[in-house]
Amino acid sequence: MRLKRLQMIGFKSFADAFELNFQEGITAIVGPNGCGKSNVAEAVRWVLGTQSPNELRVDRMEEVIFAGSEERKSLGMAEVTLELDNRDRTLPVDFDEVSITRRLFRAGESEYLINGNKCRLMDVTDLLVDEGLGSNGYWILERAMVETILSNRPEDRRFLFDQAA
Amino acid sequence: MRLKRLQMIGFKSFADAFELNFQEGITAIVGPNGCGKSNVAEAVRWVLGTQSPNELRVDRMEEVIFAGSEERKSLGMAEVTLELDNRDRTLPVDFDEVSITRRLFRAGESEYLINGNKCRLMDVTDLLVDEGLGSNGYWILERAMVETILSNRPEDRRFLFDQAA
Amino acid sequence: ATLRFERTFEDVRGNFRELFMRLFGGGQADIVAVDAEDPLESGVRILASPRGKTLKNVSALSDGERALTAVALLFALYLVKPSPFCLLDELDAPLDDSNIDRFVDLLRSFMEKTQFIVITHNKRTMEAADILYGITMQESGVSTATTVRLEEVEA
Amino acid sequence: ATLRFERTFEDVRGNFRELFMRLFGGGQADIVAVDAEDPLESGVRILASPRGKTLKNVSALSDGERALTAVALLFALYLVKPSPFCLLDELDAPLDDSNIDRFVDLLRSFMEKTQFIVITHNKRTMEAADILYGITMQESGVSTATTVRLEEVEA
Ligand SMILES: Nc1ncnc2c1ncn2[C@@H]1O[C@H](COP(=O)(O)OP(=O)(O)OP(=O)(O)O)[C@@H](O)[C@H]1O
Ligand SMILES: Nc1ncnc2c1ncn2[C@@H]1O[C@H](COP(=O)(O)OP(=O)(O)OP(=O)(O)O)[C@@H](O)[C@H]1O
Ligand SMILES: [Mg+2]
Ligand SMILES: [Mg+2]
Repeated sequence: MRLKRLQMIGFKSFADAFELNFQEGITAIVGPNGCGKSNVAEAVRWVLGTQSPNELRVDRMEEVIFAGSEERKSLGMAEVTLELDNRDRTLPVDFDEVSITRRLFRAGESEYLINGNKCRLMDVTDLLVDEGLGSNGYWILERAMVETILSNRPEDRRFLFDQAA
Repeated sequence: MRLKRLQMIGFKSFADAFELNFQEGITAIVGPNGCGKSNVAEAVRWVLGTQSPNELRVDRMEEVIFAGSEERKSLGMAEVTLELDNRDRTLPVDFDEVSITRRLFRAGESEYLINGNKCRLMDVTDLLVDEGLGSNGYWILERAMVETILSNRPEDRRFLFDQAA
Repeated sequence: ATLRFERTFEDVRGNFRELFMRLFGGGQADIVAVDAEDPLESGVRILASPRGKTLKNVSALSDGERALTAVALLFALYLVKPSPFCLLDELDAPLDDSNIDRFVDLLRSFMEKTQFIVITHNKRTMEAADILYGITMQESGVSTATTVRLEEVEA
Repeated sequence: ATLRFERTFEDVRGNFRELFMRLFGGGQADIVAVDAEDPLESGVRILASPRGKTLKNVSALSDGERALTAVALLFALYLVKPSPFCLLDELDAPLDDSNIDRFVDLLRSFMEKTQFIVITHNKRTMEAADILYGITMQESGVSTATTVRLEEVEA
């Protein structure tokens, strides 16, 4: 399985449609402080199904929707789509390409889609769970997570080993 | 008042005598990871009288004494001296130069000296308190302290304002 | 004591608002005293918004924006009660190049009153320093001083 | 479940010891299962000592040594259960230049199995990447993509 593309609109500071095409090897994301780099990492965590606002630096999930700026009004929806190349059939579905979409409306409804078809959150997490791609795994790391991994309390690290088991 | 010199021996990774002469303006301390830069910052905090091991990344105060390495045995004492230029009489003593020394022996006794004369911890903290140079003030900052300053709990920041009052 | 806190608070607030705009090249920030039951314990909330963004709690800022906001608050306190020296341990790590330049400019403007000691891996900060001290561990586990020339610095 | 944990633990432990020595160019490290009353909850303690230092709890290490140790543990887990992609947000910030080179070498050696996405301000890490994506906020408050050439990068 390989990441192909990330598309989003209305997620955090990404008011306009944004697209990132992934390549083999190492992709670096660069830019000045506050331009939205960590928001991209959080968009990936979000589309993989995280239910915890804590992992996204917000208090309530609605705060991931673009909240407006000096020149723009706030938006009513956030949407992120992650496209995966599944030719090696790592994901248990019979498609060469799998796209996962998550939407959240300001009124609070959320939608999940696999290849454009509405589904439940459980369908998304079931699809990913064998690959171990749950949203808080060890494959999305930021400085705060490093502190958790190195914390003085041995039980804080236990979840890493459960993920790898 | 100006910082003139820091001398230490046996404090953390500084097994041999070490000296740092301060200049006007900006002094940068550089070196590879793990070479002892943060230990220098902690030596300054320590000689100013801190009683909290927590501020020095140790569990018990004796752990600031050089604990040995592959080729060296552990030492029995840590000693740090800070020399200050007091020509402008900021410190309430009638000396052009004031040196503050702190020693800790593995058996647990500690000693404080002002200009070479043994004194009590209270004499050191009284000397510095008017200048606001207590050990956990806002003039020694590392990344962990930045997180405290920016913490979600408003009462965590209160101590900064009390120091400046 | 409450009166002293209130007077200090107002002074720091004025400084913080001005220094934030200087460090961020615009935007606005503010600090608000949060009333606890006991005025001696009341906390301080920070609100900050870089240029063009809406005023929010400091937890909504990015890593670099947070570090810069902390520096603005630190110097706001300095202006009220300067201390003869200041030791900063890798505060510049999350900053991009242009924010490092602003950070260094700020240090330079306080140099009259305060000696700064900055621990850093960032070459831009090293270039701005007046003197560089090197520390090394030639023999593993034991720290010693070493001379440093900027050209050969391995950050 | 306990058996599975024990088997995984032993595999990760072997990898961690080897990767630590590779990243630190020597030294030794280990992980120890700490028995909680309930084996399903037992924690894991990390012991690490860079070259020439004595084996200690990870809290005695420097900022850079801690970040490198966390990377060693992360990749030890990867070897047991690789994940198709990995996103690292400024993990290289506390590292000096020679540790950045080792970090990048390690990423390169895992490139067969895993796509890496690295968020960084460090020019050395950028130089090692295969492709650079820029993000900017031309209009304040709104993020957009921008093309980046390494020479003009403002870290
Ligand atoms: N819901 C939202 N609507 C609009 N803007 C938002 C929203 N949530 C966060 N932001 C903005 O996104 C910015 C933070 O972006 P991010 O943390 O991704 O920066 P970064 O590129 O990682 O910066 P750094 O290099 O400092 O880590 C903040 O300034 C914040 O105001
Ligand atoms: N009591 C002690 N005896 C001997 N060595 C010690 C003692 N206490 C700490 N150390 C050593 O000092 C080292 C840490 O040094 P320090 O934290 O100052 O590094 P640093 O130069 O700040 O590195 P970085 O750039 O990664 O932040 C550790 O490797 C630790 O083993
Ligand atoms: Mg960030
Ligand atoms: Mg350090």
